[in-house]
Amino acid sequence: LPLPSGDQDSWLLAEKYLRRFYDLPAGLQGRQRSAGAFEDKISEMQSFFKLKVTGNLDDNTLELMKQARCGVPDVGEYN
Amino acid sequence: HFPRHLKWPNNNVTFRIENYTPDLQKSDVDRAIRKALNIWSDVTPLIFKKLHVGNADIMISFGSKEHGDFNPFDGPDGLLAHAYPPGQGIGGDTHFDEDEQWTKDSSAYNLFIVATHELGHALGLSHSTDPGALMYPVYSYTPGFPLSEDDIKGIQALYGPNPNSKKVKPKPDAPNKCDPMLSFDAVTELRGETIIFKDRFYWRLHSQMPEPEQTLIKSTWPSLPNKVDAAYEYPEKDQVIIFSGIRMWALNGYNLVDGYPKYIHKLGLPKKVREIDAAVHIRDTGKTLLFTDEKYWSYDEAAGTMDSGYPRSIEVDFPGMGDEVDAAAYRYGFLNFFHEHIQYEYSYTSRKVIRIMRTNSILNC
Repeated sequence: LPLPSGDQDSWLLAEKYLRRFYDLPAGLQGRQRSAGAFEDKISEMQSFFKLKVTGNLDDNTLELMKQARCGVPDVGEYN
Repeated sequence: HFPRHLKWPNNNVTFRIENYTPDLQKSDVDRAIRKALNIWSDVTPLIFKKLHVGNADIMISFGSKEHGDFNPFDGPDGLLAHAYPPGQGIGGDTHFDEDEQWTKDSSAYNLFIVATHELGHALGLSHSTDPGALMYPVYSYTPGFPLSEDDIKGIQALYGPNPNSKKVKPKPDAPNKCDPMLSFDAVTELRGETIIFKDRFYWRLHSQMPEPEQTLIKSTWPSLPNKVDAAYEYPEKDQVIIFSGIRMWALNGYNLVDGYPKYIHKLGLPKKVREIDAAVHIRDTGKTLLFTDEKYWSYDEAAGTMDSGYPRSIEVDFPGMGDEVDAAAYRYGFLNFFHEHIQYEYSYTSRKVIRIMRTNSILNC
């Protein structure tokens, strides 16, 4: 089902954040795989920031994604 | 650290500031970057040399949105800056988002704080999960010394500690500008600003700055000693001369002039003079007055020689002023003498003290 617009914006913000900082693969993938990858990356970010690791895009996680920060990824090689 | 523990192969690292943000004066950007680099050189053997042309290891620039590295910024807030780990080409380069408001205080994004973080990346540090660490990815303004144990452990794992066993300075107990008994060590003009030295700190006064800004001397001028006895500006050469003990330094802005420090006796002072208490250049006459104990000397800058007939008595030539001076400044025909917690405003034309104030009245106290 299409996400309600508010959720849609949050989801897009989260996807952009995870792609930039947690190496979420870009581009189209199978529905199952992309949902799994998304949840894994949410968990990775929650673990980095010592949030409760749920794999879900909860308010705390979304709030942190909106904070001003450095543009260098939190994981892996940066080039 | 970054994968493969990327670091610079040797401890001499060059940097170059390619452009400047319009949010701050150029000198403020220079100072913020220099301060940020000094934070890292304080705790490692690293030495940073500034280049003005050509390719440096760390190229520093301000840009917005897509700024040439296919890693676009995102407008105000969000991404503030980024930097690349040590390496050839873009390695070490540090970019600040021009769409942010860069400041010297906590009112918006403090350039010194962000620069110290980004230069941590440019030296090989990745992000820290410690919220109290400077290398934590989310911006927060914290006054004082910015590095946590985590940051220091991280950088020293790459480069080792500072060989001069320079202990990281604990949060310095800065002098209180409104202490009624406050006295100054030295005062000078610097390109239209007033610089007041006290202990290891200096205050910077500017007509457009409501509050004096206090900074560690070594954060801005690492080659200067922790204690300044006297200072004056010689505008004709755009230099500030700093005295400490029997040595003197010449500064051009934030850079030390080649060939300094020198001994004060080069000016023609006798060897028995071991310290200058105060110094001031009188633009109208071209003379620089040097105060030591109860006497003073007059130095002719253009001729580069000491005037004959000196030293003379301070008390005789500057009646009403007491016989010793801690610091002196000359502005708009008035000589301001500072001695202990008293400031004397002396009219050079009518040759008399016309006002007596507290020393720290100059600091809006």
